[in-house]
Amino acid sequence: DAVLMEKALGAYVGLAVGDALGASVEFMTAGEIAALHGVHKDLRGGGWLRLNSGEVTDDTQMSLVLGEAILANPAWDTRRVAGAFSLWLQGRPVDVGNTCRRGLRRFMTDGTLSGPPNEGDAGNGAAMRNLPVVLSTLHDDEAFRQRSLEQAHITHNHRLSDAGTLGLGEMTRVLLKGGDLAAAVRAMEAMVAAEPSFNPRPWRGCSSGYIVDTVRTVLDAFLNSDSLEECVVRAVNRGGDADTTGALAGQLAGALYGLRGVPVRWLRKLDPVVLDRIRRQVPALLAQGGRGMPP
Amino acid sequence: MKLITAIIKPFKLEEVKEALSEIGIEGMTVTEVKGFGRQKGHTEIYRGSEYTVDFLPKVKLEIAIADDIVSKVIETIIKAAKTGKIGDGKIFVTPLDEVIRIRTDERGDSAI
Amino acid sequence: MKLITAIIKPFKLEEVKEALSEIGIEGMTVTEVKGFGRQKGHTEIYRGSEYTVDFLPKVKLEIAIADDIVSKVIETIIKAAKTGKIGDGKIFVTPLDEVIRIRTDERGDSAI
Amino acid sequence: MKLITAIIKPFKLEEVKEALSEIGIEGMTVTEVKGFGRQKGHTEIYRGSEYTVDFLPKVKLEIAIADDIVSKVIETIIKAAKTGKIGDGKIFVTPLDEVIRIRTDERGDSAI
Ligand SMILES: Nc1ncnc2c1ncn2[C@@H]1O[C@H](COP(=O)(O)OP(=O)(O)O)[C@@H](O)[C@H]1O
Ligand SMILES: Nc1ncnc2c1ncn2[C@@H]1O[C@H](COP(=O)(O)OP(=O)(O)O)[C@@H](O)[C@H]1O
Ligand SMILES: Nc1ncnc2c1ncn2[C@@H]1O[C@H](COP(=O)(O)OP(=O)(O)O)[C@@H](O)[C@H]1O
Ligand SMILES: [Mg+2]
Ligand SMILES: [Mg+2]
Repeated sequence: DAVLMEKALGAYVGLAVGDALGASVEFMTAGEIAALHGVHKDLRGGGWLRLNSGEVTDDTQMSLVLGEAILANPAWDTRRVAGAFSLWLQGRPVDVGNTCRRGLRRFMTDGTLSGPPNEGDAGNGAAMRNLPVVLSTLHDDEAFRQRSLEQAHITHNHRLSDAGTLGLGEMTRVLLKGGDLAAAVRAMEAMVAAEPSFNPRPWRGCSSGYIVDTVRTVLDAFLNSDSLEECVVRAVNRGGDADTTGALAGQLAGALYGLRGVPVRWLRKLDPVVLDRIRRQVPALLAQGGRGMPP
Repeated sequence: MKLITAIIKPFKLEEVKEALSEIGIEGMTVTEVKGFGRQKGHTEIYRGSEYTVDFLPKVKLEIAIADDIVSKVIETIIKAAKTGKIGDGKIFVTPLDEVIRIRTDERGDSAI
Repeated sequence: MKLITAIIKPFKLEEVKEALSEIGIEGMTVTEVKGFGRQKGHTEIYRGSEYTVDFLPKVKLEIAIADDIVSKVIETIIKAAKTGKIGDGKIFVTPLDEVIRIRTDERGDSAI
Repeated sequence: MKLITAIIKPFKLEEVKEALSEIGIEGMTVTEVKGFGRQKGHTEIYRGSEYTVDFLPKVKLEIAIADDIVSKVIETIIKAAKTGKIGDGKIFVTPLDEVIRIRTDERGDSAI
């Protein structure tokens, strides 16, 4: 199904370029970005991580690790996912979120697949990496829900992190299955009805590591743009946790506009190794999703 | 939450950091100190002449950690820092009433 | 009495001291330390060539204070030391059994 | 077990060490620090001109000891470090949950 492949590649590549674009300005305020770059819209690397242009961060890397763990264990195994994340952590990645590090440290110490519910776990780390679960469970609502929560809880055990992960995941599923913008908005409204703090209208002017700020920023960018580029640029130039809002904005917009929506100049600069891993994962994840595997 | 203070031989710093990172610990604060103990001082050459100083350079690591990984961290530091020769150092465990991440105001285990 | 240990960015030292002195805190002990955390090292130029070190210079403040002003001191340090960017630092609160002013033998809150 | 932290004038280090060794205390860890307190800064000469800095160099001693000799150690430090002039320093006593000698894995009082 060529349309599905186009949208799935769009979502995954959109996530990666959003991550790379946003990483240059993570932790900056919107004012600082405007003063330094005007409108930041080119992959230039740099940032507090001193990246090369086109380099991605933990947002994309954890997604790729999750995707490979899913492909290695078709019948789903949360312990293998946690093991794969831990191996990635021990390889000293360019960046690791504090809550992700804490959860993986817990797993490496006592083997548990989830910590107790924790007020400090309402961060972005679980939602930002969930796209491979979405792609591999397209025709199985129950598996989508169960596997999303299990991978999330390895590091984040908080109802807002759960709601953000499932909500943005569901919007992405609707778009990948051929839904248009109106269908995605209906899925958004269902998410906001269940969790009013996610309502992006009006946008309250804050982008941070808090999942509520992130979901609002991403939805605001998605609703007020007519292209993948515009959506990602709008999210990223808000500053704050810009690589994560960029990644999630890229995922949603990619699922809507497809791979052709990704600006060529970003595609050319994106780390070719990352692009190759995405191109190889997408068909295999979709094939798993198509078979309606048992949870 | 506890504060682990480890005083180790300077050449062991990388090895200890490596070992801690294997169990997911990256955050720490390090200070150059002088150690006095059973291991006596050393001889230095300064402007051509030899003289002894009575201390030995050591490195002090301070690591705030959650209660449930205290013994794991202690074990990891001992394994990486031990040479078996005098002067390997000490580990102190002190209680922490509170830890705060200045950037985000997070407190408690979420701040480490 | 508690011991407040704050690890902050070096360029923030004056501002934090200023802010503390406005709430009547003048006494403290300061140490230059190396920080390891989420914020990675930095690049230095030494004799013309560039090399990277994996730590970041930080400053550690130790302040003994009475119990009743702990939260005020923490609030003051956070406000003065926060930039919102990674690496702003940490604050530790540890219990103190005793404080003694060496000059006068005063103990407890009157020694601070 | 307790951790004794003494902040003293640098020129007093030898005298304090001497006095402690007379009561059988050899092990300690020493750090060069900067002190801020009632005693204000000092004047330094750098490249021929005079300028004032607002801190004073101090020395911080950290000594882990068994409970039964805490008051003896405090008394000894005070006697040796006191000059009666402002800036003599402070002694902090903090609880220690555990002490470990890295070389032998000994814990508790036998590790000190
Ligand atoms: N009682 C103590 N309190 C604080 N630090 C100590 C104490 N004893 C030793 N140290 C620190 O530990 C280091 C190693 O101690 P040392 O006695 O030389 O060797 P070992 O622990 O192998 O017997 C010393 O250089 C010093 O920095
Ligand atoms: N667990 C820890 N124990 C002791 N010091 C720490 C710990 N984690 C971080 N630090 C200190 O705090 C500083 C800032 O931490 P870092 O992780 O870089 O940023 P942030 O706190 O903004 O996430 C470090 O450079 C280090 O000195
Ligand atoms: N509240 C405090 N917390 C930590 N260290 C302190 C405090 N007050 C003073 N100091 C340390 O003790 C030293 C001496 O203190 P100071 O006030 O100058 O003299 P005195 O104790 O004789 O009145 C200071 O230089 C500083 O290092
Ligand atoms: Mg990131
Ligand atoms: Mg981020």
